[in-house]
Amino acid sequence: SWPGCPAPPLYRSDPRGYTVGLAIDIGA
Amino acid sequence: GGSITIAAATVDTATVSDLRGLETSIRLNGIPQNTSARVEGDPLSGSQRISLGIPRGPLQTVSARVTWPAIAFSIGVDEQMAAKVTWPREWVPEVAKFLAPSQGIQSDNEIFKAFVAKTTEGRLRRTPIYLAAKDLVRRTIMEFRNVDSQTLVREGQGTIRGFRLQGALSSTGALSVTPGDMVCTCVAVLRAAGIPARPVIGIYSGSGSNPDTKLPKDRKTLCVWAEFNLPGCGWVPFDPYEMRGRGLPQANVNQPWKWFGTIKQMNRRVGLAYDFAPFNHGMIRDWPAGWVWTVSGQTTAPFRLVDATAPLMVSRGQI
Repeated sequence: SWPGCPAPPLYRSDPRGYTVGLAIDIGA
Repeated sequence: GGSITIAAATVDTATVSDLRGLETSIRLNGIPQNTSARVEGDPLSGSQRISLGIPRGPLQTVSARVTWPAIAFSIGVDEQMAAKVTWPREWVPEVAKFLAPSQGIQSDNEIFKAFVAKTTEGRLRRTPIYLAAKDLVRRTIMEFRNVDSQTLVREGQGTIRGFRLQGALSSTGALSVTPGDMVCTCVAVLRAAGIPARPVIGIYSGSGSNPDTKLPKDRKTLCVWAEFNLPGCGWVPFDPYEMRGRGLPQANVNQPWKWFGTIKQMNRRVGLAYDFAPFNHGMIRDWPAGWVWTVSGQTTAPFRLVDATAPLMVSRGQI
């Protein structure tokens, strides 16, 4: 099982994998 | 001299992220730098903090890119079981902190207490917490006549300035609100009712061919939803903007509702932050986007800085 699996009555299904993140630009 | 700080939700009902796979890069005035990010907090606490240091010196531009692996799940609730969960005598501390008011979510204001009292007619504590939350969210959504779907201020080319927000209190008197405002208001109402709740700022992958969402079908973007805690079970996600319409006023509270608890599309969203401007001592600047910067230790610069955010989300498919 994956970390922190919720306890019933909540159920997970259909996992999808991603690479996520942010690209940030700061300028004066 | 300053920092960029990003929040990463590490363990939630629909999101698991692993910052051991964190990759960062930074360019100062367009020149790549050797820099490493600092990751703080226990992943099992549910959220970690990624900090990038910006060295002192004359700078025109800072560009940072931060990525990590994550898994997103579809979510289902057993409605009958959920309706049997009773109110706790006391919330555990990790959860109880989401009972308190926060910037943009002024749940201690009398207007929210009065709304809860009027809506529940004194039956709040005798109603199972799941059903109470469901009806309070429905009644909050029904208060809004005009919702502007443009929740993001955009700059074009896939970059985003941030969320267009008035916050919960202003939204109660506004002619028009955004999906982000609806989230803030629903969270404020739930907190006023004594139910821990929080906004979730996340990245959305695009729905593919699924027509059953109001978010863009063909591109990734930032998105926002809400969740409340069901004692001993976990956080129940819901999306007030998606719930709106869809026969909500007549819907039977004992039946499953679309976009409340049972959300197939949650495996296309990855949670990042539980605050529009996380780790910023409650300060929300103009258009927040789930991360913050500081300059010389300050959250306001002595000159005008413009920031733009692009969500990054590469699908690795089903796992």
